[in-house]
Parts: sequence; C-alpha cells; structure tokens
Amino acid sequence: QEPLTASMLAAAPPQEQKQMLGERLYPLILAMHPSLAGKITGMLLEIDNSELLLLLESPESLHSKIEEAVAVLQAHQISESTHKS
Amino acid sequence: RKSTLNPNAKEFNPRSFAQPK
Repeated sequence: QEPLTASMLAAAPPQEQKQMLGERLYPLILAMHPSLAGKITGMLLEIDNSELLLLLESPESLHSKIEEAVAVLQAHQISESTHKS
Repeated sequence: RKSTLNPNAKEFNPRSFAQPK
C-alpha cells in the first residue's frame, strides 16, 4: 500500500479525507488496542489532517497519541460510571 | 495541558477491515 500524501488527500472531498486517514490509522491502532480501535481512531480523526499525516509518518508520535487517547477514554469512562452510580 | 482529544468522538468504521464483534 502506497503512503498517503497531502495531495492524495486534497483530491478527495472532506468526509472522504477523514475516511482515508482512518483506514490508515485503524490497522495501526488495532495492533495496539484491538477492543478500542474504532473509538480511538474516531478520536484521532478529530485532529487536523495535516497533523494526522505527520503522525502516520512518525510511529513514535502516533504511539504517544494513541496512549493519550486511551488515557482520555479511560478517565472519561471512570467519571461516567462515578456519575451514574 | 489538558488533552484536546474528545472521548465522545464518533467511532470510526473501517471499510477494508472486518468489524470486531
């Protein structure tokens, strides 16, 4: 699979751009967090496309961003369950 | 600094991968 470039993204409509980025991010996230992959991908897709392209080129940055997303998600789930009970 | 990531973000549905059950 060829790398995703800014010009490939620019040629697609905005909603399709996020889908294209998600298709690249998802398998990488799936390898780290299988049960949360769809959710984490969705969270990361709210980041600017230009930054997402940089993350795809930098595994270390991507890993730290994924861990950040997991931490945010877990903190959110804990606060949700605290509020409900 | 507070994370900018949103825990309420919509879940991503991949086209090219089977959905985990």
